[in-house]
Amino acid sequence: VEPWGPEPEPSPTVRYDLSGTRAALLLSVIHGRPGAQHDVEALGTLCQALSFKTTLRTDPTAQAFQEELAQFRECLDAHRAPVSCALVALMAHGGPQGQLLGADGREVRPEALVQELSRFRALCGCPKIFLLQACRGGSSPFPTAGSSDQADILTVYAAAEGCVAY
Amino acid sequence: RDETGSDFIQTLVEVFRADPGREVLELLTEVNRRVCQLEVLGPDCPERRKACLEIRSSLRRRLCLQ
Repeated sequence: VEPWGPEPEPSPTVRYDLSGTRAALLLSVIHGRPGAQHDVEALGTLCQALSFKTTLRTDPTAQAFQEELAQFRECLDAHRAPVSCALVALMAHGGPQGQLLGADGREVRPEALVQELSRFRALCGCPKIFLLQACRGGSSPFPTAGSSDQADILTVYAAAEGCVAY
Repeated sequence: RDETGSDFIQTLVEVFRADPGREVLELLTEVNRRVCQLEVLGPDCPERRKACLEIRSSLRRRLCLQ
């Protein structure tokens, strides 16, 4: 498998071609998350305004997070027109190690979901946007009077997570 | 979040709707700037706190959604 595909050398000034279908998948645990419905409505409206064909599933269990993503992949695969952009929003409570908690309280790792879609051949070379609205641990952010030591950081890793750096 | 939705999603929608033709990374930077300005009360902390997004990108081209 050639992971990058035979495409022209990308240039930072060149834009992604978004003339094909845009698809969005919104997965949101609403139960036990007061106000979450506001996010679903706002994001759904935005996706439609930006011409994304949007699929919404509320209160997915941990397993349903994976199943819905697999189904999303199948839909994209079966789509006759080329897909040019995918957006996935995962909204749920978060566990102490960055896990997402499904409506059943079970855990699913967001990295696994991101990786599953990233490896999808039909989306190779297409921009894939992931929005994660969830806690990533139990620590409070910095106090307002303290230093903003989490801001203004551009992190550049020499390799993707889990991969060796050459 | 209880009354109006989460800071992140609501700010993102507000910023993207205002200028949908701008590059996505620029828009996300603006979202982060606004979220960092907000002061919130944590669930178990009486002191006001500020949150911050983490944006990771491996895009190889400019991404504009409109």
